[in-house]
Amino acid sequence: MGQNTILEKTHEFFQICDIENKGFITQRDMQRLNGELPLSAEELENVFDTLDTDKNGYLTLDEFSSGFSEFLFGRKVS
Amino acid sequence: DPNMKAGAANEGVLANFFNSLLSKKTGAP
Repeated sequence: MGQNTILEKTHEFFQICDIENKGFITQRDMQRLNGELPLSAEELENVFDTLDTDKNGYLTLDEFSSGFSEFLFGRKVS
Repeated sequence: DPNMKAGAANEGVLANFFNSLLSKKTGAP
């Protein structure tokens, strides 16, 4: 996967979660994915907590993309 | 780093989440 593709996918995935286009994802937005993704409410909560590294309750594109990089490369890219 | 520890514990869930997003068809009505 090229860097541009990764960037595109990151934006695409972020927008799937941020359906109101707020620029951030809340725990509530994450729970909306419950019906769309094969993950339980508890798992989605876990995903949110893992990605929300500063624990402020808001998931920014930055946090989201660093979580995605971690998943792709097995480590954080800062 | 407590975040790293939590990250490791939830690694499977995170992988599951992103894999689901990757296989999800986007732009569909």
